[in-house]
Amino acid sequence: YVLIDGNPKWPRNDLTYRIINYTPDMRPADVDEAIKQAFEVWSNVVPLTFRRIEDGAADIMMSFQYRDHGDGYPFYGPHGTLAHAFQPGPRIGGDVHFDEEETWTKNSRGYNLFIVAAHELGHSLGLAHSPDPGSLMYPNYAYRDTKDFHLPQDDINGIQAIYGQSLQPVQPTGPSTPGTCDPNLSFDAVATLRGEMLFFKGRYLWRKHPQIRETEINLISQFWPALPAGIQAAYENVEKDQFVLFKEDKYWVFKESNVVHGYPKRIHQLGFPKNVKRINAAFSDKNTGKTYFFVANKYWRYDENRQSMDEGYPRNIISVFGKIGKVDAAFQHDGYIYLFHGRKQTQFDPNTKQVVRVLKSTSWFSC
Amino acid sequence: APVAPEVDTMMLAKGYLRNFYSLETELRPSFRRKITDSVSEKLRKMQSFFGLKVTGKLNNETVEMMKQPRCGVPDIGE
Repeated sequence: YVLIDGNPKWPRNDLTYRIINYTPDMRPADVDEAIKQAFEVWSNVVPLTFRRIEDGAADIMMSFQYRDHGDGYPFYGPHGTLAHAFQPGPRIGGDVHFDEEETWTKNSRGYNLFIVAAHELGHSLGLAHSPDPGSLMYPNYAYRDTKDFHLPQDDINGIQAIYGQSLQPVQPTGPSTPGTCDPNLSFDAVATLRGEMLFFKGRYLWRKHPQIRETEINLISQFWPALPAGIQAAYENVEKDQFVLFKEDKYWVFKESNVVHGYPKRIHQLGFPKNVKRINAAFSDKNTGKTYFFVANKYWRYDENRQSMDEGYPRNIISVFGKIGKVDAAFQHDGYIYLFHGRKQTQFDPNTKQVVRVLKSTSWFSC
Repeated sequence: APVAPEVDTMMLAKGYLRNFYSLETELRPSFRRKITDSVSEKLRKMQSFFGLKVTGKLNNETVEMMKQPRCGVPDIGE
């Protein structure tokens, strides 16, 4: 986390706020609720209280503004800059301005008002932007499931550095962004996508380009807002330039960042029997058009051209890939198959049907 | 006349660095050399903040990051 230069903070813990105007994109009651919940994100973790007032000068004035709105920081139209806020202090201090030209919503479409308001209030209370891509105070917008929102630990640490701990008997904690070089790191799913490699874990996604040393970590929702966290398998259909992601008994097909119409569908439409409740891992062999699905100790083979499972499957994983146990994730690269299991990955040569070597799961990141 | 893509990208980058990394606006042409250094220095700061490869040069992944919808508060400084 980062505190604003000079460590500005409110001298009192009981603060007031006022909603000056509304956006036509949402019902006023939904705006009220989104903003109320945004304040609760912070009052849940530090001893601050926020009381709404209907007129007069509140500590934190919240409004929807258009283009040049007189504070020296104009908005420039849809997307780009969504909102801004001012650090704690008198008059414009603490105020929050939302760009009226954005599409404000209470779901994953457009820009979620609760998410943006909670971020901006971090500034109103004294937080600057955090470089932690999983934190709420990260500068770029990323949709998060608002029904199950937990303030990330980075943000809790930051705001408690300013206002002290919560007065609750049990200190609140939040999710932390996994370390890219954590030796115990395992993955939920791994896949190629247009020349890059994507590694999924919880809400996070690492993007790795074979020619670039650095690895970028993002929230999955930054690329696919409609996708739930906790992806369990993924593969790229190079032929169709589609990306297929699995969670529990559903799967989504994406073309770029848009989900293809009609998805998610049930995995049983691919030909799995009813007793299969989820897929552990998948990869697609672009040379043969065959996709391999790993479920518990068995694997299936699916023919992308015929769009049906091949005869003679499922087979036991151990009979072909050896003793690697449950497969967490899998992908194909340079003709080899990489099967991830816990902190390790097995490099397999499908031609010789031999294990080439066993690596750390994070071997693709320059740790 | 349509702006050439690379000029368009550099305009996007300068606007972004001005808004979020306090890149000084170009005062006088004689300071052009200084401004170029400053753009490169601010690019490094931005690439470092976002965990990108720090090159001081405008590459695809840096431009992609600049195009992301975001908060209007600067990432460093005032």
